[in-house]
Amino acid sequence: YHAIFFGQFRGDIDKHAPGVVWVP
Amino acid sequence: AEKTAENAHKAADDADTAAENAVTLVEEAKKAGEKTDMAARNAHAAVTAAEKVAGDLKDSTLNSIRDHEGIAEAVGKVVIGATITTYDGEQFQIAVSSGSSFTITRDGHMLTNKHVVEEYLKLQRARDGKDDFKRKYNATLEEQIWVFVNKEKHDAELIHVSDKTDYAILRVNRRFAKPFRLKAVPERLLDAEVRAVGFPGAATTPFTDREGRLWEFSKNKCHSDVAEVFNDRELQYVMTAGRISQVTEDTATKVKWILHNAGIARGSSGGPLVLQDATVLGVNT
Repeated sequence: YHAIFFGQFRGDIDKHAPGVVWVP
Repeated sequence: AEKTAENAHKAADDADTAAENAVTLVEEAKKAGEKTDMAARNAHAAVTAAEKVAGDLKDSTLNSIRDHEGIAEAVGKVVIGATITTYDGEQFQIAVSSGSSFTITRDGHMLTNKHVVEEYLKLQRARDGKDDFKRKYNATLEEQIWVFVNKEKHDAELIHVSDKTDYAILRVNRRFAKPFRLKAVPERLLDAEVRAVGFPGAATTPFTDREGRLWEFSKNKCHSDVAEVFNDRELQYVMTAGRISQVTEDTATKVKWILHNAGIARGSSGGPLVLQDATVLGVNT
């Protein structure tokens, strides 16, 4: 099974979902 | 003797000046010391405040895959369908497809797959179909996204569809106490233990020939509330365990893919792939 890794879309996600929390 | 006395006087004056300078230097040093103390105290206060914010943030987001209640309140079953309103104001809801999603902000932003909302986008574009429907049944058909969080149905808005890869962002009008945190860097993922979370209930089988069914409206085959279509089991999330066996980057699109063996079914599409601390690596496709 596959999952798309989210870290690579950080800027895009931040723009559309302000308040999202990222962890290193 | 006069000369010597004059020299001695001058030396005494010099000594006085030196002493005064020394006092000034000591005072300046003292002031600098006080400033340093104050800076150290400020720095300490800033670190404490930052630690508190980090602690609060951890307490107010999901931080363990064992927090089943928290997870149940942070994942959602996505249902795509339509609301049909007849000429006399009667309303029906039809489910067309389903998938999974999960919240990433306290104010209801949810991540899912782009292909989970594909049927919604198709219905949005089907202007002719909707006109024909209106003429044939004297009823309007409006596309709809619903998200079931802990068995409660919410209307959802499509906020964003990625043009780069298979994800989309929804928003529901609901507060979430503990959203998921996203993982920023894919380091050391190989062989990591993961969980896939979602609503595996078959996404399409209850809706076979679904477009035909949608455009062929009959009251006795419709529900007044789409919630009636799903049983309790289908509205409860499922978590499956596995390990990551490969992390690759697609050369053409530069999209990073995680290969894992935590079992997912079609309906789990759009659910999160999480580590032990409930941080989300990505969206299951």
